[in-house]
Amino acid sequence: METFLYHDEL
Amino acid sequence: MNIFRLAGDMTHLASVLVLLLKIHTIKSCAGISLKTQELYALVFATRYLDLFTDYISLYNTLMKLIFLVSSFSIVWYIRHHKIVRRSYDKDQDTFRHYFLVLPCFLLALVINEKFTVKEIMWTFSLYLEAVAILPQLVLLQRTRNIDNLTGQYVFLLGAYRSLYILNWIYRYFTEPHYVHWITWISGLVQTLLYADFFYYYFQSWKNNVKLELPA
Repeated sequence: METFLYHDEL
Repeated sequence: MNIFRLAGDMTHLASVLVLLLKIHTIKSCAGISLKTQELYALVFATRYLDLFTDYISLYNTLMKLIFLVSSFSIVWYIRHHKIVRRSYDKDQDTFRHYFLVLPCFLLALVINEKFTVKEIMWTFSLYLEAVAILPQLVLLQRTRNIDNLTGQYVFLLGAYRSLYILNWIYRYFTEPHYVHWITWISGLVQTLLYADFFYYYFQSWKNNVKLELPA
């Protein structure tokens, strides 16, 4: 999940 | 999502819209570096590979589409539009931007958070974005007269990343484990590259004189 959250920025 | 990041995204969106507005309405790209626009199109193309695989939110997907479509259409306008292309000054826009691409890619191969294709492309896009403005800044130094829209475009582009730095500070203090040195350092380098532009932009605004960058 951490990686997924990591790219939540544009 | 926090106010700094939203403000940053809106400022980034504004910079793209100002540029599209300039090119579309006055049919001119005078003072705009095609090389910076090509680098930005590459930044978005390599950063948003997860557009169709990871759904984060409607906002996230929508903004990614807007940035992708706008950056590629700006490149198309400057390269192929019969009127706009005439105002592109290729003799002045001579920064060898391909020399930026390879080092960023090699650096992404060496320094990244995870050695996967997507992660390396994402890291590459971060490093490339940090230096993407260089051809535009060099062009500004050469073309003495910087028109308002171009000045506003560069200012907004620098301001968006500055707001992102505030967003990273905010997230660092509010979210456990939110530590991303790669993003922070490349974002900081990117913002520092605008520092002297900001200084002269602010001076021209304060003294109400036309923006001039020292040769």
